[in-house]
Amino acid sequence: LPISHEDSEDIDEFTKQDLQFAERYLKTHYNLHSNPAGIMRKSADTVASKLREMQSFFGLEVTGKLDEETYELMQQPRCGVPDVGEYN
Amino acid sequence: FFPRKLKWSKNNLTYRIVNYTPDLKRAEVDRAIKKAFKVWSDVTPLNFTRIRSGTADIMISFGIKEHGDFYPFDGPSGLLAHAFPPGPNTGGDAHFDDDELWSTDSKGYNLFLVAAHEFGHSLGLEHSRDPGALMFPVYTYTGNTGFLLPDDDVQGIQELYGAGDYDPNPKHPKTPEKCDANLTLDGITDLRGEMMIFKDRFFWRLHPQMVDAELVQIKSFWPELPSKVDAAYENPIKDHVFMFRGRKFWALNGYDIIEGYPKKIYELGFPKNLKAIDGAVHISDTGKTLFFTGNKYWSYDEDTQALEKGYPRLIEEDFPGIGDKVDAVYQKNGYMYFFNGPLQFEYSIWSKRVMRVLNTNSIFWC
Repeated sequence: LPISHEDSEDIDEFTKQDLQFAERYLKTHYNLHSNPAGIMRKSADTVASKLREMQSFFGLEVTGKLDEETYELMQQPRCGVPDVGEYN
Repeated sequence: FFPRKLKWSKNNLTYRIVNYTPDLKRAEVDRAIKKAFKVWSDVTPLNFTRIRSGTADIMISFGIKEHGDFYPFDGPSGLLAHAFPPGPNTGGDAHFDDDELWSTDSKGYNLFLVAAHEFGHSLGLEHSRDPGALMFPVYTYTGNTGFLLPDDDVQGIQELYGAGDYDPNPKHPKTPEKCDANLTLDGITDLRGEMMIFKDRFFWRLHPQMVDAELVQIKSFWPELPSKVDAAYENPIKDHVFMFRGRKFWALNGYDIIEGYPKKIYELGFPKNLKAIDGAVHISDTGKTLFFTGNKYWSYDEDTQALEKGYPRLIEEDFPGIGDKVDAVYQKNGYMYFFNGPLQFEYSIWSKRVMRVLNTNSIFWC
């Protein structure tokens, strides 16, 4: 999950697995499109906008960055249906 | 709603339970599924008929990881289940992750509650942002009996299918709005520096450093507690929080309910005919806890663990200006805040008088 540079202080909180988990979460529930096989880096803005969508849905502070509260909510047991849009 | 507001074009739908989880008896699964469909048939013209072979509109199955629909489950917790919006083939189908522990109570994930949520999708509802709604995406245990479909879900499903002929439980609970001008509260307590503000089946967690209060269902934190609280207070010396409902009370240490509770309020010394406590507050300086019931109040000495002599006394006599009943009360920095309906009274313990009258919702900076 590319955390843009101004959030680098957050990156220390999260392991690589955490970031992958968060990316999977956004793919499953917020239609974050998967990256063509490494050909291009997904723009951090796309991820930030999906994070903003999720934070807004759950009434969290909308920052567009992966903070602790957002990550904690991602870990809660839930339904697998997307929160926005629809199944592919 | 799903894009294009997908819905069934008929009211008579069929369902089939294709397989079973080993966690429950078949009859328990059958009952949970039937009860989950009834949640929706009670508030719409929809009818659900079970078939035991062939293809039903709503096919119900348990599976793990990749289970045939390219939306794999993920092992224990995380994704619990999913369902597809109305339509042919997989449309309407509901799948449950059998890597979860399914139960008929709060020991595992409650199959009835998850199935009722998933069937909302099968009928055309997407997720709700309302944390009190059944269609909220995060699992919330709301108790094992007396389920009432929240108003938000009723609004949604009736926009798709209209209302049914007869709703056996017409009082559908609404999620409280913290800035409602007429907001009233049930109870307030501190808990290790956070404030917990109780209303109906919810409480708001208010962190001193945060403006936004988090709304949580009582049952999702404490499945054993009732889904509504009359009063609560913290004794910081003992690091215990006491919660009152009717004639019972529970003691919590942090978020854990202490062994041996609930107890009866008359064990504190109250008369046996006392039905409930309206408000409670511990005054650290004196070591006393004040209990408010009706138009009277009592003082309880936490050291001697007994009600003080000379009580109950009239609220209006000792706390002039706050009215003759208390919904909730807490103390902070030498003041007591009495909540009575949509108003709160800031009462100076030192000068023994009301200093300010505020709206109840101003506790949320509204």
